[in-house]
Amino acid sequence: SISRFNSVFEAIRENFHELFRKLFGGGKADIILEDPNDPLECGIEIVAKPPGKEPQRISLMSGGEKTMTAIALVMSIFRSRPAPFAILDEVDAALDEANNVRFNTIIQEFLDRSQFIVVTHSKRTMSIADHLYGITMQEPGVSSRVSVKFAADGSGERHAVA
Amino acid sequence: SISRFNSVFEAIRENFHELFRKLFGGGKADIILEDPNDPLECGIEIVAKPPGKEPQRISLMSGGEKTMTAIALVMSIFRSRPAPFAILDEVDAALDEANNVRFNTIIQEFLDRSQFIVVTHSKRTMSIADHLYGITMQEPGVSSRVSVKFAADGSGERHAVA
Amino acid sequence: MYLKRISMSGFKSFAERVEFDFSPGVTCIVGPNGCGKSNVVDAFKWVLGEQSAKLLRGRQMLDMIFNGSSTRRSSGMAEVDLLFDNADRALGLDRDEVLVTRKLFRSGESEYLLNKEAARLKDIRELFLDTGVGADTYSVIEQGRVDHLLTASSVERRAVFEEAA
Amino acid sequence: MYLKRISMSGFKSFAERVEFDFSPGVTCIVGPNGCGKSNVVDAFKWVLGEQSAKLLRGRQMLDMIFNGSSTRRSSGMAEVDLLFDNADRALGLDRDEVLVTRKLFRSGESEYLLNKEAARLKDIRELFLDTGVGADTYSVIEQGRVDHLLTASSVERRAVFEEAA
Ligand SMILES: Nc1ncnc2c1ncn2[C@@H]1O[C@H](COP(=O)(O)OP(=O)(O)OP(=O)(O)O)[C@@H](O)[C@H]1O
Ligand SMILES: Nc1ncnc2c1ncn2[C@@H]1O[C@H](COP(=O)(O)OP(=O)(O)OP(=O)(O)O)[C@@H](O)[C@H]1O
Ligand SMILES: [Mg+2]
Ligand SMILES: [Mg+2]
Repeated sequence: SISRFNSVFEAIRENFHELFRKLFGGGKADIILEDPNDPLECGIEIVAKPPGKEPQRISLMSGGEKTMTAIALVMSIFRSRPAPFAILDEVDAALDEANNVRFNTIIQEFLDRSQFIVVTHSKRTMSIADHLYGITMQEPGVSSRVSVKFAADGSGERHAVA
Repeated sequence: SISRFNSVFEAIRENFHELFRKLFGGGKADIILEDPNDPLECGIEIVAKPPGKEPQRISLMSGGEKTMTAIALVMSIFRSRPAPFAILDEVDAALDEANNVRFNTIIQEFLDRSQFIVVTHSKRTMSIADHLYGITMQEPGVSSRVSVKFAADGSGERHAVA
Repeated sequence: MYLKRISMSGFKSFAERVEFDFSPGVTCIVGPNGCGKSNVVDAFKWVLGEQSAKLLRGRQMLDMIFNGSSTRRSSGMAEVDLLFDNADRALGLDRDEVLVTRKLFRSGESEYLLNKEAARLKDIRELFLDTGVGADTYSVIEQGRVDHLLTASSVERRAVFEEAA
Repeated sequence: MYLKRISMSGFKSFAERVEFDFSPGVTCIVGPNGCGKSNVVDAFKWVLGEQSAKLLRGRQMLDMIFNGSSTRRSSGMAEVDLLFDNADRALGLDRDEVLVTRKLFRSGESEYLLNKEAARLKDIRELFLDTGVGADTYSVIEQGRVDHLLTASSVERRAVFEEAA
């Protein structure tokens, strides 16, 4: 029904603006119905303005900026309609360290309502894990599970050891 | 002409097998003319077999394995037909540390004939730079260049400081 | 409801049975390139009814069965089991735990099981309706696909919003 | 022949003129997300004659001109200059250095210059023929595109091999 879709859409829209600002430390973002006269059928446009920049075509945004905007949007939908778990496979690949930390902070805000299963190569991301599984191929071509510990090394940075 | 294409194809094929083995520490890989009776028109197939594994569809390979295979192929073409410079933008994004080191080693083998301009977030990749440029946005939305130094930190790992 | 465990045997690179237990909070899965991390993500989608081999990086569904290595013959079947805690009865069954199983044999024969009894995919889908759990839920983001919602057409994006509404 | 310098002014996020000098070996370009690194890669492609705004992440070529920030108005034009060392005369001109320039104005007017004299894109392409330098050379790998050769159709892949042969 129109009113149900509109109320969900409005909720996501509000979340998106708030989460974008948290992930970017400012700026603004919006989702827009392409044809407000046809709310049950029309497409959905995204507008994003990182802090200090002009509103941009999404295509002109950088790799990391697109990841952060996409995370803001997915988490906005997630907040309206929580699922018991989310599975994220190397979503942090394009992020610099500062953005990786902001991404971690957003994930932690959602832990009260969902489990997160996160595949990653990033030590930053691993540092917020409550549980850590390692996968290895001791026997060539055959995957098996290993326990993983964090070891403090000289820099105080934790790294995974099999 | 057929013979010219064939000789270049064979050279690339040999390079591909050799570079794949260097990047994967073993295994084998091949490029194949889809229709040997139509060598001037037909498509080109890729077969890759990482060490210890069965020959795989490319689609089933992992993100990092696809990057390493793609690097082997591009560098094989590069070896047959060197260009004065290559520009690589975050090609290391999917690589774990061990593969990042192997990738670095391959780049270094090509330095006698070409310059490499490499955009990266990876400290591993930065560690082989002969020259390092930083880009920053001191003024919001406006890019400028800064000099970048490596500083040894507690772990002995060098990191970039603006 | 929450996820308790996934286990797989003969699925992609998991020739031997491997189990992953889950608790509240963040679980990270780590390891070198090609070790099998994304295959675990594929296992989730597959057991929840993914019908497209292409969306599981294969060309045909038989690609999901372990196809051998230099030291081991290929498997005769693939199996994935997904165990949910249902103490809050979010899944409409009067049981504390719910087990979903999918099997695929080399012959091409395929089975779904709900709590170890034969079931149809339809039953499993109905069970998870309105829970946000499913093969194509927006809450699974595959490798390389994080900005999918941004690069998709405005119409494709609409479909995701519909699912959430 | 080798690359000596690229400079840009009014191109994408480079509102002010910025220069990068190159020497033999590996030059790394680093910085935070969104600071302008990939815009430098776009500048290379653009000055060497890239005709498709889409392949430069824009929708129209005017997207290449700095379009303002919270503290600065948009630019009236974009300019990129690329300087080559030609001591080995690999480029068929009897000069030690070769300068390629491209400009685009808000009006939509566009210019190419070869050693500061008006030139056509055709002249610049002919100059670089058989050197492996060009807007669409396989020796430029854009962000997110490294496995392009693998996921491309076997026919698309063929086109790349043709270029190399
Ligand atoms: N049916 C199968 N039988 C055996 N091995 C398979 C099968 N399907 C996929 N594989 C193997 O699984 C490996 C890919 O695993 P996966 O994609 O999970 O890696 P990953 O840990 O995610 O790595 P990355 O960090 O590079 O993304 C490939 O080497 C592939 O050959
Ligand atoms: N015409 C333009 N005018 C002003 N800013 C622009 C223009 N075109 C692109 N930009 C800005 O340039 C930024 C993108 O820069 P770029 O893609 O080079 O980032 P990057 O350093 O590669 O980052 P990442 O590490 O995330 O890939 C975006 O914020 C975009 O808004
Ligand atoms: Mg993976
Ligand atoms: Mg970039």
